[in-house]
Amino acid sequence: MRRIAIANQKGGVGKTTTAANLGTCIARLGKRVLLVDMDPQANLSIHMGIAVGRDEPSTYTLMRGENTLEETLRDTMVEGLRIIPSNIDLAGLEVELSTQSEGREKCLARALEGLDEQFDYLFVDCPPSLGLLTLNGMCAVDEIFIPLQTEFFALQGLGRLVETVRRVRSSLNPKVEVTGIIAAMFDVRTSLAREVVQDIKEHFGDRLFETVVRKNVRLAEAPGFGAPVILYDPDCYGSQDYRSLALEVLAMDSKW
Amino acid sequence: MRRIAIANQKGGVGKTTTAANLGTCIARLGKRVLLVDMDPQANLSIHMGIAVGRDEPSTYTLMRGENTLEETLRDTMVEGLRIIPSNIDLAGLEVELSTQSEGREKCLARALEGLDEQFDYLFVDCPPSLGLLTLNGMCAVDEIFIPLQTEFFALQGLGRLVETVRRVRSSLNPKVEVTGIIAAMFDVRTSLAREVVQDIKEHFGDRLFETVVRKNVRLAEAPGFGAPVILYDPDCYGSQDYRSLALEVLAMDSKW
Ligand SMILES: Nc1ncnc2c1ncn2[C@@H]1O[C@H](COP(=O)(O)OP(=O)(O)OP(=O)(O)O)[C@@H](O)[C@H]1O
Ligand SMILES: Nc1ncnc2c1ncn2[C@@H]1O[C@H](COP(=O)(O)OP(=O)(O)OP(=O)(O)O)[C@@H](O)[C@H]1O
Ligand SMILES: [Mg+2]
Ligand SMILES: [Mg+2]
Repeated sequence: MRRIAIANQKGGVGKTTTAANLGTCIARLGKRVLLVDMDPQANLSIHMGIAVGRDEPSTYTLMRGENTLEETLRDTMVEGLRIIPSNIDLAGLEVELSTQSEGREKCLARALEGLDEQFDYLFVDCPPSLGLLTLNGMCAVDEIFIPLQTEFFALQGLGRLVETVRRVRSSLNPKVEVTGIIAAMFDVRTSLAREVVQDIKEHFGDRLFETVVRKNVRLAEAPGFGAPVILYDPDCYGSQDYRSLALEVLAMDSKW
Repeated sequence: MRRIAIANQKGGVGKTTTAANLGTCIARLGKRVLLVDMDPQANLSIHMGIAVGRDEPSTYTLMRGENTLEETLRDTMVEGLRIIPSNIDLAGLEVELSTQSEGREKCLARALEGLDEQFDYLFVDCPPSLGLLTLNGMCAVDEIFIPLQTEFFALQGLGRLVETVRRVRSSLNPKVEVTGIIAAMFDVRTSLAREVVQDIKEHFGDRLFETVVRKNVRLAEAPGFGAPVILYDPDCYGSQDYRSLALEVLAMDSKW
């Protein structure tokens, strides 16, 4: 199973949109995909049309050992795509775990043990911070994809994110590395976007995916219908871009 | 002095852009304005062309009592606008304060005491979370402005933000209330944006500012030049919208 976290502490850069739509397109290409929502805002769960009440099985109860994987896993409207949904309870975990000394970054990794036979791909959607929830995401995977908005602040926080990944690799999870950068929310009309993509290429070279995800209002509308964009509007730019990104991601499989 | 925090735990909705540009426009209308950067990403400081090295006076050293206000205050390129800049050290504060039992939400409020004579307006730029840094922001002000992206997820987290403000008011800061909602990053071409604005009006009525901040690439380019948009491109939509928002904010003064 390929395990990938989608992380960037900068807010609103397309992490959830990427988890929902890339996950869906990979499932449509015949892979068995699991999404894990690690954000207390539960945007990924909502995007997939799933709302979980307080005290129902969720990422929180799974990590606390109150529910098993089987009790927590939910089907989505996409064949071959399942999700571990979250809710606001997860916001309490950060405080609860911070007083625990041992292994607080590995709760998620422990909770997801034994999944290799059931799924081909795991995507973890991280919240906009580098706190304990994102660290748990980074300790449960081997790869990190970073969506970058093609705007000025995009490269600002990147140094810190890459440094955090380096520290996680040296002290908590020796396998984890950044294997993909996604130019997200690309506005074809502005020179700023092209300049930022150029900048990213100079910093990250071959880790930048060829596929650029263009700004497309359909991507912003789809969550309102609780559906991924390829179900909402199959021929729009958003659907084309995430389908092409999914093919690029699969093409990397031979390296894993 | 009017004390206003700009908060929304949803990432990338225009908090920093609003702090930088609304602050600038109000200073241009003759008021003495102080900006406080409460985000370890320091996007507001960078937006105003200021970078603070580790261990230099910053929001972090001010709240820890290692520097005085005078040592921490910095001028900006805008006449009448000063800033307390931040840097990555602030990320450590959340963990350091969480082990302190008393008054950990009031560090910023204590650090800003005695400013009423020097400034007419205070704007605090909050990070994308409802953790200790944002709570400190909410305890140091009387008003909260919420920038809302006019997209589907906008209303998702709003209930939680309003609930957090209510809890802060009942247990930590009896004066604080949400007094302004800003429809930010409005895309005139999409019906989604108009629907969301309609939704916001139904929820918040007269607290929604008349001025809508339109999507405008100049607002995304300006931070790259370390300048507010009215200095970078005075006649663009971004400048027009923030100037008109500043007039609306001043018009509320009689209530304060
Ligand atoms: N390519 C795109 N074109 C247009 N809108 C987009 C695109 N990608 C994402 N969006 C919209 O931008 C907003 C932010 O995207 P999203 O919620 O995926 O970001 P995020 O990084 O997960 O945010 P957070 O940091 O809050 O978790 C959403 O309203 C989403 O619908
Ligand atoms: N009206 C607008 N039109 C176009 N771009 C905008 C507009 N407002 C903000 N932006 C751009 O959108 C991105 C997000 O804005 P900003 O950084 O102000 O949001 P934020 O809420 O402060 O983010 P964070 O949650 O990470 O602190 C930035 O790249 C900014 O330049
Ligand atoms: Mg998200
Ligand atoms: Mg910001």
